[in-house]
Amino acid sequence: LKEKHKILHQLLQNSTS
Amino acid sequence: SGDMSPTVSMDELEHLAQNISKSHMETCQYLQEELQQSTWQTFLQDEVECYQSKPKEVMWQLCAVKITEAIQYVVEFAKRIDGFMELCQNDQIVLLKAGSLEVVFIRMCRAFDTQNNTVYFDGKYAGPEVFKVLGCDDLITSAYDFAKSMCSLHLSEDELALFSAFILLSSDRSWLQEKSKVEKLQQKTQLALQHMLQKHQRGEEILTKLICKVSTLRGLCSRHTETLSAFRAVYPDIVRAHFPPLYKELFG
Repeated sequence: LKEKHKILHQLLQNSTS
Repeated sequence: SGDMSPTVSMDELEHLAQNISKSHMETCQYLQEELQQSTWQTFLQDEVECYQSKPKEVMWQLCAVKITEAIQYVVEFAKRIDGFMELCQNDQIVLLKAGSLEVVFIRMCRAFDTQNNTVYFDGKYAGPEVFKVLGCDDLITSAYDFAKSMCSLHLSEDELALFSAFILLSSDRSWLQEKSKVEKLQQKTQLALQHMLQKHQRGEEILTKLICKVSTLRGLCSRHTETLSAFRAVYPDIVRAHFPPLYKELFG
């Protein structure tokens, strides 16, 4: 699932601003 | 829910409610004041006609961009909810894939003017006729009706925040790996919502009405998926080349 949702995964990894 | 763990204290519920309200306010995209100041700005007839005369695929692309922007705020909302980032990555993705658009539909009521049946879109308030060229009148009408019915409940921002979190943490989504962990979070959120409604002296029926919205939201989202796949069948290259990658990832 992570592989198919790279952008979402990236957004989740980014620290909250 | 009758099988709620008895270990949830009032303090814990208050803390969760505060955390969720704060997360909502930090990520709500538009402040209530901004939206209220703009309500007099509805699209003029020639502006409406301008949207109606756009090529179908251009309007679809514009809407996909707007939905994607709204979803990015929902992702930020989720990340700030206590416990969400402690779920496994698979479940974070599952919950957002299934629930982010549902939260966008919930949030739509904040930007909805019941007086003239318009919603804030692309800088002004737009009636359903603005979206005519999309060719999905049913979906548009249902989305407006849903916003109208949410508005009729007159939820406070805190209540809206908790309801949004409750929807996002739905433990019955397919493909969850740690279902019981999500279930506990959702149950706690429901209790916090219940507690908040009681504190605000809202009647018991409000919670019942909110729970009934769950199936309406699912219906709206599946209709969105069906409409998108019908559009994609005719315009595959437009979707591939011009739609936001996050939108394609979530709904493709």
